Amino acid sequence: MNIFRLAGDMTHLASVLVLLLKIHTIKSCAGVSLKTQELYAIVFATRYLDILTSFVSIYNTLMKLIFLGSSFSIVWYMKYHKTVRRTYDRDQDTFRHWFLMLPCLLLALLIHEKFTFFEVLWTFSLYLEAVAILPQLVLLQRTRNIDNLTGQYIFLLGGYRGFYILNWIYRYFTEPHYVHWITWIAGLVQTLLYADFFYYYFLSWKNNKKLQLPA
Amino acid sequence: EEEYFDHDEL
Repeated sequence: MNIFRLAGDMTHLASVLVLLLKIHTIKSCAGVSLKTQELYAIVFATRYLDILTSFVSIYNTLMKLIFLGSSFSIVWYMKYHKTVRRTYDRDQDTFRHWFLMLPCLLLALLIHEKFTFFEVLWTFSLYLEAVAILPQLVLLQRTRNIDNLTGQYIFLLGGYRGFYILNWIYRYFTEPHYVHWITWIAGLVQTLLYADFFYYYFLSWKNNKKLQLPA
Repeated sequence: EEEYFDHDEL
């Protein structure tokens, strides 16, 4: 564990807590894409299949449980909670996210580190996470108003993978044979997808204006 | 080597 990875995990944790806080306290999920939340639940479910078989550390297992629990409860809130579900703008959140999953699965079957059931699903979760934010970014461009909790959620979610990139660079230079091209490229693509969001988020913060993504 | 699942990152 290094400071970059810890910062990344804490930023990731903060992003899901900000979203849970928003949904739980103001009982609203306006501006949040259910499609992205469903993709994230699938990302964690396919990433953490080894939670019962391989034990890395208390921290690792605890964080996996938190990410699994939070992502599935966010999906539950948005789909089934009587008050929250009414605030979900389903006619705006129309990204066909199942079309994202198939290419990720095919790519995982083609490009992976080891051709085992767990490893292919783990690689699938990596590719899926890289593109999981797309429905949310599309929704953001459609709904003009972005409340700052949703903006913070996306900012933290994008930032965590940026810290992970620093972690990979650090581990590459400090650990012999630490090379994971697949993880690195997927992580880089994921972070680059946030580039324009980061730009407009920074502008809105600098000019102290509402966050507006160009249509 | 033993078929283990060596992902130590989240």
